[in-house]
Parts: sequence; structure tokens; C-alpha cells
Amino acid sequence: MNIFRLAGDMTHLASVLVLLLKIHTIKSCAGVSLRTQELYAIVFATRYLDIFTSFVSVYNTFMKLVFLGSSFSIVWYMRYHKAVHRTYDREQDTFRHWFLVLPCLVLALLIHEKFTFLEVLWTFSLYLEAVAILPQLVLLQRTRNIDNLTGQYIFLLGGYRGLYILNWIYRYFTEPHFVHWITWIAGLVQTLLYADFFYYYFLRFIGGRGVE
Amino acid sequence: GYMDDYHDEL
Repeated sequence: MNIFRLAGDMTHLASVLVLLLKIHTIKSCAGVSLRTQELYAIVFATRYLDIFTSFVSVYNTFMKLVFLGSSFSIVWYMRYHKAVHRTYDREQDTFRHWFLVLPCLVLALLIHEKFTFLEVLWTFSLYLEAVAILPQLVLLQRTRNIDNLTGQYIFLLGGYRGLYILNWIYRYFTEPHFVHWITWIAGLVQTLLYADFFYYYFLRFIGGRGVE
Repeated sequence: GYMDDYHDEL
């Protein structure tokens, strides 16, 4: 563990807490893409399959349970909780996210580090996470103005993988044989997809107004 | 080993 990865995990944790706070307290998911949340639930379900077979640390297992629990409960809230579901913008959240799943699965079957069931699904989760934000970014373009909580959520979600990139650079220089191109390229693509959002976020943030 | 040190990240 290094400071970059810890900061990344805490930023990721903060993003899910901000979203849960918004949905649970003000019972609203306005501006939030259910499709992105569904993709993230699949990302965690396929990435943390080893939660029962390989124990890394209490921290690691605890965080996996938090991310699994939060992503599935957010999907449940947005789909089935009456008050929250009413605030879901079904007409605007139309990105065909299932079209993202198959190419990621095919790519994982072609490009992976080891051809085992767990490793292929793990690689699939990396590719899927890289593009999982797309429905949310498209929804953002359509709804133009979003509330601060949603803006903070997207900012933190985009920032966590950026911090992971610093972690990979740190580990590359401090640990021999720590070379994982698949993880690095997927993480870089994921972070670059937020570039446009970060630009507007900082513009607004500096201006002190909401994220438009 | 290769597997566990690699998949020690979230």
C-alpha cells in the first residue's frame, strides 16, 4: 500500500458515499445515470469474485464488500425505491450500455494476462470500468445543469483512477517486475474520458457556481 | 507470488 493508492481508494469511497448520501437523504437520483450504476455493479461483481478464495487483507476485503454493497444498493434504490425512482430521468438516460458489455468481454477473452476464468472476468471488469462512465457523461450533456452532489460524485469517481495511475508509477519504480500494461492502459483510458468533465468542473468550481 | 501481489488492488 502507498499513499497514492490509499488516496485513490478513499476518493473512490468518498464518491460512493456522496452518491448514497444524495440518494438516501434527499431521496433523489436526478442527473444520475442508472445505466452507469448497473455497469459498475457488474464491474465489482466480476472483479471481486476472488473475495472468498484469496485473502489479501482485512482492508481489502472490507473495501470490496463496501463497493459491492453500495453499487448494488444504489441500483436497487434507483430501480425499486418509489420516491427515488420517481426522480430517475428515464427518457434522457438512454445510452445503450449493454453494447459496451459484449466488446469488453470479447476483448478480455483476447487480451488478458492469464487465460483462467477468474483472470478473464477480472480483465473484463477493467475494460468495462474504463467505459462505464459513458452513460453518465452522455446524460450530463443532455441534462446540462446538474446539482453539486452529482458533480462531486463524478469528480471523485474520475479522480480515484487518476490517483491509481500515480500508484502504478510508484509501484513500477519501487517493485521489481511490477509491469501490468492491461491495467495501466485501461486506467489511462478511463481517466482520459473524464478530461472534458474535469475541464468544465474546474472552470465552474473556480467560478464558484454549480457544475453546468 | 504473481497472482496475489498483483490482485492486491481494488
